Amino acid sequence: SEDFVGHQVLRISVADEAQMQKVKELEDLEHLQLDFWRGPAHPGSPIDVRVPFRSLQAVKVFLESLGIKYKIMIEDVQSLLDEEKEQMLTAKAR
Amino acid sequence: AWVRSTDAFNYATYHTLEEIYDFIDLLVSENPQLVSKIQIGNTYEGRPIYVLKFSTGGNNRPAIWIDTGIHSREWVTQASGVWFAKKITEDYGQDASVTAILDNMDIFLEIVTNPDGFAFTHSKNRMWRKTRSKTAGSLCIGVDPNRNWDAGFGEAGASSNPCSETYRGKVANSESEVKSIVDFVQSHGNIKAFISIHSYSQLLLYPYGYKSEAAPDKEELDQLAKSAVTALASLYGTKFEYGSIIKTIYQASGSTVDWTYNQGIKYSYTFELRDTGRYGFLLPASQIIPTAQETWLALLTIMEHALNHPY
Repeated sequence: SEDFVGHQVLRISVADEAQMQKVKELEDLEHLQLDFWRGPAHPGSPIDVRVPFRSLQAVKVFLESLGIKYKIMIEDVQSLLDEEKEQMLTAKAR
Repeated sequence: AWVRSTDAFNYATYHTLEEIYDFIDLLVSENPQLVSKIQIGNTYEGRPIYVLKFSTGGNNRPAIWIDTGIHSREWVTQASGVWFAKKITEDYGQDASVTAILDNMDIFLEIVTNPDGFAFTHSKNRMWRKTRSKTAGSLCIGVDPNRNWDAGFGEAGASSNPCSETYRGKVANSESEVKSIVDFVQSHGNIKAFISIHSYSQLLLYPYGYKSEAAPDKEELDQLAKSAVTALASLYGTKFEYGSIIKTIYQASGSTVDWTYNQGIKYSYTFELRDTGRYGFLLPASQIIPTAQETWLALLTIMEHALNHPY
């Protein structure tokens, strides 16, 4: 089973079309294995992207170098998944 | 076998495909006069695709279609679908709105619209969204079942790359999970409202997604969406935005409700349920029931409107 240890979900806020295009370029870089939970739509609407641990540094440097704002929406995807699984097991036991 | 009745079923936790299919059989066995199970096809991997039919009689009555889980990782939607199914059986004969709707219309509810993908989220990859079909010439698996419909298929708003999460597939209706619904809708021929439920972002969307031209019924769809999200917010204050797909989020081609709208099903809507991003697809199970309860109020608003505005 795929594990998501260290994966983070970033919420990116683009200020204009130019920044939007830059984020769209990220979408095409398959080696980064990015998973857009909310795709790039238009400036003002948030972009949520799950970033594998090994791509985190590169993506953050890329965004910061272009002055594109982001915040960490989910610190560690795996810990939420562990909680979810735990909750299901507890419920089943009950 | 694990529970004796749907009253004992735990609606406040996420369930596996097998548990949901067991629930469906139990619900049908408890309500043989009202509920039946229809198999509309098989998935790529050969799993049966089930739709619940809620009917009080008549022949090919005007109908309402609700589906959840077409994107398999959006777990709160399948869980809400289970809750809706139970709610309908509890409220028929008790609640005036539900009783009026079912005395005149049928309701079709497809709880697990992407069974292969859903099974895969439980077994291998919780983040899986697409179907599990193989694409000749590519190592990547799966097609986005919400880009595979014959409505603007192939235009901007979907990807031609099999490795993309929004890969549209080689041809429209290539996915059996999609084709099964297409065939069902076309053979039934009397569906008046079609509601496809996704998560997340808290949106209520209507056509079009593949073009910026306004839908001919935009005014009515917009007014009804406003009433629906107002009803939804009345329970817990959850705020939804509403509007056309292309204006409210982005251009999306080959989407379900664009196709159903083009079939003449006027009340075609897509929901994006909780939340706005704190948990996204990993919405805690504690929010399943409140999410389902508030969404139900919006669904009732749309269903009542369809009942009172025959066309």
